[in-house]
Amino acid sequence: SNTVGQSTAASAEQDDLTSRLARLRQQ
Amino acid sequence: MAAKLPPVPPTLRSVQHYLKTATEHDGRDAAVSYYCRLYAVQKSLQIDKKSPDAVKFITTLMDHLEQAKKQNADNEAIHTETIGHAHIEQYALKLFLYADNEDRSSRFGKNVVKSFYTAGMLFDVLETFGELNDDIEKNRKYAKWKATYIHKCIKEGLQPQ
Repeated sequence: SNTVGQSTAASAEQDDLTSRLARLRQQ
Repeated sequence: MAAKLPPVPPTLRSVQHYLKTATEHDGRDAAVSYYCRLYAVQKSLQIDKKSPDAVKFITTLMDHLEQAKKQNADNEAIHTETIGHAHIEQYALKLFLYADNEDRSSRFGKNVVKSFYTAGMLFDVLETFGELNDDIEKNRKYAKWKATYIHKCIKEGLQPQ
């Protein structure tokens, strides 16, 4: 459903922010 | 490098102080600005990484940090966190000792308040690198307390004791 799709997208965005921070600090 | 950021969302208001310290150091000390913003990102992710405004804000801040790292390719304090740690610690201690010396010499002014305040903020930023040792923890509490106390005395026209 649309709601599930939206929440999956939001969760992916949050994971992305956390991993972006980790990558930034490792570079 | 001055940062053009969207307004801080209400949920992340507590990181505003670190962003202000970062802005004050743009053009003066790129590593101080960088680690203040990095700390703000870390704190923001702990506080609110769900609301759309927060996600947008953190994303912009992260874009800025990535760009700052590229633009400061020769700045070892930014590229190597152990050097960055030492740099921020020395900078904070220098500010703290200046303010402490002025305080003990009974020279009170806005610059003393500002130095204690900024030192306190930068001791917080040191949490980026792990748990604070006892001395830093003590200095952090003292710096924040002194900044508030002297500020209050100046405001009320009282002589700090």
